[in-house]
Amino acid sequence: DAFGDSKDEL
Amino acid sequence: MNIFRFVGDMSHLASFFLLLAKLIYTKSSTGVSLKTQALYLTVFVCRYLDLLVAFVSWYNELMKIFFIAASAYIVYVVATSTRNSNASDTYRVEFLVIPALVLACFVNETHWSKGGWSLNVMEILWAFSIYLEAVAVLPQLKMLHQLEDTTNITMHYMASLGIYRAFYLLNWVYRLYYEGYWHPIAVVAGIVQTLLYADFFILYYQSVLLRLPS
Repeated sequence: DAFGDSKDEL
Repeated sequence: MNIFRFVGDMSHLASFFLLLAKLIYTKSSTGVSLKTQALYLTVFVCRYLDLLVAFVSWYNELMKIFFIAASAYIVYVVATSTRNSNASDTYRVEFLVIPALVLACFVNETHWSKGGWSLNVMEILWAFSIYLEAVAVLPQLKMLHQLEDTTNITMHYMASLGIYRAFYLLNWVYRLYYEGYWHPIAVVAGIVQTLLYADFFILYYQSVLLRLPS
């Protein structure tokens, strides 16, 4: 996964 | 987006408004740790660099921009407040920043075989921001323990931050169970961070809730 794909939290 | 995540985010958002209200209406930053606020600004800037490369949703974009802007404004107000007595803001933040940075260099989600170096540097900064957020409240906690005249609004600010953390833990339980979503770095650091608030909630109970009606 590229950065951001799985990091959807704050 | 589940209800736990949403309640957590709203509580986090409320914490900004509580702190801004305290600073604006009391025209005093007494009891507010500049060090903790500067650490939070560092946390948000390092974590939300992905604003530049990834779009998740308008909700995420706007919340991230608000968190950076609001914490920058809070740092500005507290730093320039003439009536602020920083005598009790004595926490040695290098003992928080340096270990968080070192840990982030070794324990992170980088994939050097995939993405370019800039994406991997962002992964290191993301891990750094997670570790730093976990301990960023310590200077504020130290101040609360030292000051007698902490205003209730500062305590409510801390309480809303604690609620935000608690609901993020519930959110992760939910997401692991229903979505298989699992970021061990965030979860372990999140548990540590939430435990630090347990200390605060004891203080909150003793100094605010027990004192309310007189």
